[in-house]
Amino acid sequence: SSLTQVVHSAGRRFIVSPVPESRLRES
Amino acid sequence: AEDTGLRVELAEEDDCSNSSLALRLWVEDPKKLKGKHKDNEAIEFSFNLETDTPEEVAYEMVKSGFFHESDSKAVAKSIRDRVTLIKKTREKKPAGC
Repeated sequence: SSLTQVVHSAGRRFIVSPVPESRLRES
Repeated sequence: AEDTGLRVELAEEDDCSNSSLALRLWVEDPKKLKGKHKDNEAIEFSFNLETDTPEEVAYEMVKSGFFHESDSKAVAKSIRDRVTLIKKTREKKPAGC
């Protein structure tokens, strides 16, 4: 989705996406 | 474990079939971090229990601009705590996978 961004660093892939609302409320 | 303000959890069910895990990390308490970071964004990554180290992943996250160098220890500690927990769960309850 447009909200997900993929970043590569030293051969490792990081997938960045918004924290689900439900998890934000938890904290 | 001391709270780092970061949360790390399994991004996918741990089926214990191999040493690779999918983990997700995000900032739970921004006040506990020293440097700039991206709020409300979760970072998903794979972690190999046999070959990866939390410090190495933390370093790559700093290098990728997700966190400031001053927070790399907190990032590594959060990953280490979660990985330790997962390893204990795997040892205690193989059926738990």
